[in-house]
Amino acid sequence: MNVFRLTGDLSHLAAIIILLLKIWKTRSCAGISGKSQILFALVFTTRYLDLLTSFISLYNTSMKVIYIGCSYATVYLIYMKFRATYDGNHDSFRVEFLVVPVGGLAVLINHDFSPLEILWTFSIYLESVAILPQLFMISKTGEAETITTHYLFCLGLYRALYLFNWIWRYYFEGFFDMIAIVAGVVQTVLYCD
Amino acid sequence: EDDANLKDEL
Repeated sequence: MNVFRLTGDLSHLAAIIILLLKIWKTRSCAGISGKSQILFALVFTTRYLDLLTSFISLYNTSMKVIYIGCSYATVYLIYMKFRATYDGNHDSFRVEFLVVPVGGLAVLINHDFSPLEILWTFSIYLESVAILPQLFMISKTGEAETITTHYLFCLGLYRALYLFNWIWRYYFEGFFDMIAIVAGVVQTVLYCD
Repeated sequence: EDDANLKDEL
């Protein structure tokens, strides 16, 4: 664990909490792309299946449980509890155009052709494009509430910090994962705008 | 190779 990864995880956690609290307090999900939130829930589900098979640390396990719990809670609030405030007309990005190519790529380019590894690779590729429906929705509505921009900033910052984490780990541990790095660069670039 | 599979990152 290094300072970049820790601040990255905390920034990620902050983004997830900011969004969840914003929807809960305002009792509205106006301006929020439910599709992006579903994609994030899918990212965490496919990436953290190893919760069932391996224990790395209390921090690792608790953060994974929190991420999964909050992402499903957010999806629940959008599509169930505050469904009336969901702006479906503007949330019209065709996610199948993301999931299918990402799924195909995960099967073609991965570290190991095992189910868990392919699902992990799928989650890495999907996470890099999961924000597109949200960005698309903001471009259609032409506006983003302040809190949504805070959410996007923290979310973008998290993966940018992970890039520094990977530089750190390569330099000090000789560890690097090309798939995560390439997807992380794509993800960070997407947030820059 | 196995450390690449050990996913210790979130």
